[in-house]
Amino acid sequence: FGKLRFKDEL
Amino acid sequence: MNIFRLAGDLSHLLAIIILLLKIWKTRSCAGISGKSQVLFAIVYLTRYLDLFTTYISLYNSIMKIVFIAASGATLYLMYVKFKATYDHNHDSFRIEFLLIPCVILALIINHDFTVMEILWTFSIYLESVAILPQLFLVSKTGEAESITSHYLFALGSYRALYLLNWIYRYMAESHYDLIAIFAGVVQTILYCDFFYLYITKVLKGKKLQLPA
Repeated sequence: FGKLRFKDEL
Repeated sequence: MNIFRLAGDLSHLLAIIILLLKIWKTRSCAGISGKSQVLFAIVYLTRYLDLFTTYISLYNSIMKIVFIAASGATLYLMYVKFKATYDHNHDSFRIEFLLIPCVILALIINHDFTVMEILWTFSIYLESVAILPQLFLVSKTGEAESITSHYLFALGSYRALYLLNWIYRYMAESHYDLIAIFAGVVQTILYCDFFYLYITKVLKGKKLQLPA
């Protein structure tokens, strides 16, 4: 689990 | 922003508005789980802490503020203004059975061991199961009003549309988020039984009534 998250999502 | 993402967000917004209007117009929160609403409030508060640290877009900030405000308003209507209509006896799901595992899972499986990231991860896991007290209440009473069914359908559709958004983004941006995908799949699966009843009964004008 790397830093893959979508920070623009709600 | 793709069409699935926008449709998902609008569906989420619609769900929240339907719920608020239902409670306001009928002056009653009968059939609504206060425990699910408390869990959703925790979800929004822990996820949208980044309002203070990161600016993404006006759309993003406004939606976050609307979700937090609407969630707070719902809790106010349920636990203060129309408290007398709240269905205490049927809303008996033990939320610690959801909260504790989500805290533990967020501490173990996360993208980064920082406070903000763990709170975000916790909110993603919690959101995936936050509807369980509501589904439990419906199963206990054996029925749901049509307006409550519309609320549940809009709320369930939102994460299903996000799944399509993630497939689209994987293809368009070669980018994906396993934590969100895993939780989103779990969340959508929990609604499947309800979706089936909604399509076969509510859309045909019948009340959502569970088989005895």
